[in-house]
Amino acid sequence: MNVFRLAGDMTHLLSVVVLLLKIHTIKSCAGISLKTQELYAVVFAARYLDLFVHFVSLYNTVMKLVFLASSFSIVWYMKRHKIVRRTYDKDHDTFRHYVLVLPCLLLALLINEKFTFREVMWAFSIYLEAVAIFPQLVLLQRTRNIDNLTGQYVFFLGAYRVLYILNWIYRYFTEPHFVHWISWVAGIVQTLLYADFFYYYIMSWKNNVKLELPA
Amino acid sequence: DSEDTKHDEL
Repeated sequence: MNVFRLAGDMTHLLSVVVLLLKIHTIKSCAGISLKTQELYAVVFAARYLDLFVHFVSLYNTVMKLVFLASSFSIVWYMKRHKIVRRTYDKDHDTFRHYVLVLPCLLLALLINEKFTFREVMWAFSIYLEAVAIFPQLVLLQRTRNIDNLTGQYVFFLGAYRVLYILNWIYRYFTEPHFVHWISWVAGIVQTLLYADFFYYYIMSWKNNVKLELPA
Repeated sequence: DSEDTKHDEL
């Protein structure tokens, strides 16, 4: 495993830790999109079907289980926890799941590396992950006061995507058979979605003012 | 093989 990949996994993990911290200790999910969290739970469930088939490494298995467990528990907290769910900004989180899920499913049926159940689900999870942040970005735009933890959560998620691209570039030059167009194209699209957010995040940090996205 | 390099990522 190269340093970009490890750093990518760690920022991904950090984003989950930041979100759980907010939910668990502050008992708030204000500014967090339930739609995005539900989409992530679907993404991990579809992609990690290989847990039952492949064993890659202990690291790999543990990380997959952590992402599965954390994504489902975040959804549970936001929907069922009696204090947390009251802080959910339902009125502004109006993005419809099927707008993203259906096109991704269709695309996965058409463009995949092999037409088998697991490969189609893998491609579906890659496409869906690329756009799953959309409801969250829309909610951020509608949120007047973006708190620090929410901003950091999205920032770490974006950093994870940038680091994964560096990891692919590194692997492309060091591993002869490492070519996965599906994940590369989807990954680049996914990273570009964060570009706007990154700009405003860095500006707010530089000028030491509160993060706010223009409507 | 190619399948393994894909599934080792998260």
